[in-house]
Amino acid sequence: VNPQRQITAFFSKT
Amino acid sequence: MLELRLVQGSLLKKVLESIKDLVNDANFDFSSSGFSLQSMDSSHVALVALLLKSEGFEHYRCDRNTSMGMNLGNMSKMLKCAGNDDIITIKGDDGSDTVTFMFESPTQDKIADFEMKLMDIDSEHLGIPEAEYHAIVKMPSAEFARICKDLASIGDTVVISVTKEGVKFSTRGDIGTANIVLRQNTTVDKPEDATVIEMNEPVSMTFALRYMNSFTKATPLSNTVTISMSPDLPVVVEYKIAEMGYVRFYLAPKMEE
Repeated sequence: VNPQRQITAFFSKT
Repeated sequence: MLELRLVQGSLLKKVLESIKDLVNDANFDFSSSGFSLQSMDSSHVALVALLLKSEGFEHYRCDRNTSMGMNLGNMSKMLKCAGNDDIITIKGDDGSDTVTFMFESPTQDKIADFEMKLMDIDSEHLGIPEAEYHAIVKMPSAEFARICKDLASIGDTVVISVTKEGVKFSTRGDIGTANIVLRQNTTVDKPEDATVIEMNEPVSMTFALRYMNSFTKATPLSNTVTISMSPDLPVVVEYKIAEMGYVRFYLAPKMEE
C-alpha cells in the first residue's frame, strides 16, 4: 500500500 | 455592498455540486476583479481552487474586499432551489452575518430570495507556486470521468504515466489489473474531443481514485479537462469555466513503493 502524502507537504501557508 | 448578477445561474449550481462533497466549509473571497475560494478537504490531501472573474457577470459590484464563510452543503441546498435557467444574484452587506441568493426566472415572473447564515471559518491559505509541469494532458472531461469510474471498480489507486506513446491509467486490485492507454488524437471533428499530450519529460505518479472520482463531479462545467503532472508535486486537474475562470483540484500523490 502506498502511503498518502498531504498537500501541506508541498504548499506552504501564506 | 456586494452584488453579483449571473445570468447563467446554472454555472454556480454546477460549481457547488463539483466541490461540496470535497469541502464542507469555505471562505469566499470577493474583490473587484471577481471571487475566489481555496480550501483543502478535511484530510488535507486535496485542495480546491475556484476563480470566477467579474467579467463573466452581467452586473458585478464589490465595494471592498470581503470574505464570507459559507457551509457548502447549505449553499448547495439553497442553489438547488434555483431553476437551471434562472438568473442568480448574490447580495451581501458589509458586516452582515448573512448572504442573500436571489433567483429570477428568465421571464421575470418568479422571483425568490434565500437568505443564508454565514459562518466564521479559520482556514489556512496556501501559496501555490507557479510550476513547470513535466506533462500536461488535455482530454475530454467525460472520458476522464469514465476512466476514473471504471478503474475504481477494480482498484483504489491509479498510476498515471505519460510517455511519448500516450497517457496510461493503470490500477490493480484483488480481482486483477487494468490498463487504459490514450494516444494523442487531434484528428477529431470537434476540438473538445481531442486528446493532446504535451510532454517535456516522462512522468509516472500514483493517486487515490476516490479523490479523482470526486473531482469528476466538475465534468458538467467543461467539455475538456487538463491534467498537469510533475514528480514530487500535487497533480492539477483543471476544469475551465468558459469566459469566467476555473475550478482546479490539486491532489497530493501517494508515495511510490
